Amino acid sequence: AARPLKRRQPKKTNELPHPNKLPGIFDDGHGSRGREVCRRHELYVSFRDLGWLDWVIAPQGYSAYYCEGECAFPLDSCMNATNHAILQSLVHLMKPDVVPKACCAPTKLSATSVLYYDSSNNVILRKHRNMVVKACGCH
Amino acid sequence: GGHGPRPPHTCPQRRLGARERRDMQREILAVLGLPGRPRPRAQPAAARQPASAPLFMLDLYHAMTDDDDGGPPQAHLGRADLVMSFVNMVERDRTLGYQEPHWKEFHFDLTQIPAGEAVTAAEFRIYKEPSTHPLNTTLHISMFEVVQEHSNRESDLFFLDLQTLRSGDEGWLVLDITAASDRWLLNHHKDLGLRLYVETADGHSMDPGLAGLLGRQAPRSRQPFMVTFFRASQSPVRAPR
Repeated sequence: AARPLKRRQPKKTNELPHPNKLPGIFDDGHGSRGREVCRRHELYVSFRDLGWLDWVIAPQGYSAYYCEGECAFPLDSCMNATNHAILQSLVHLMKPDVVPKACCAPTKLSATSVLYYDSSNNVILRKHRNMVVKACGCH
Repeated sequence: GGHGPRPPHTCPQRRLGARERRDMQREILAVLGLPGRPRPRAQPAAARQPASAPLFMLDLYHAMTDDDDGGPPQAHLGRADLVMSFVNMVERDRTLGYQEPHWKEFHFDLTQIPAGEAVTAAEFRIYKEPSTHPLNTTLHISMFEVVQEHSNRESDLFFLDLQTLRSGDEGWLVLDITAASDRWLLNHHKDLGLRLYVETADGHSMDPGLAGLLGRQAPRSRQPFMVTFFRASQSPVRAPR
């Protein structure tokens, strides 16, 4: 990558880009193949659809979210990349068949509370940790 | 109520097969720390008016979800990750005639208490109506745990809490029974017996009913109950698939 860049006319072929090309530098926020960058997406878990409203009092469902998208170099600040993810992305550029890209995964999770009846008709309120994605990032 | 509005469907959905649905339910129950789907008994029509314990727990749920959004923390709630309510199963009185001291005893079934949880707080809640017997006087309400019952003599009791109030006061009276938790965690199979005494300022025993304290015969929204706050003492072990 330290070699001086030579200006070359782009080939008029259907070749795939060279693996050392740094994809994304001039992109508009999307990955090299038009995929979205790593971010949080909507995912609703419905207790109603599970047929559980006879024992779950509240909530009827909750937004759990999920993380999806590409962690392609350069990993900008909105992607909450770890140092390791940046280095892994660089090595991936060199050896795409050996080292995969960093993964888009939850970086911050929060709890959710569920109020329900047990089999003895006691009412129970339980706080479940790490159930809701608050933020995603490249790991 | 739900945690936020349900998002609109933006892509075609696949219907789950019966087996897939069962597998998914089992996985979610495992994440929720439940061995199986609870099957509460259906309430008879007459008993469908809101009961005190579920109403209190719903308030607690709203306080907990508000707290998640940065609202004010509630007492005991911040440290707890499990709150259980228990409705008293048996109630005994010694209020007949002029035999003193008068007392009211409440029993709770503790078999559903989960293993591996530490009790951070426990409360007994009883509703008090204003009383005119005697008018405008100070009342001392004390709570004891029944440690051991004997056929030939008075039960062994362990003091838990004392509250002082006026005979005309009205509302929920909260008695701290956390000190009883060490013993009941060791004896899940045993019922918890709580005994309540009322004394006037000059030391006379008083029938708790005359003092305005409501028992099992009260309207459902004012029946006494117990609330226990737990914190997991270790992270739950996930069952192998």
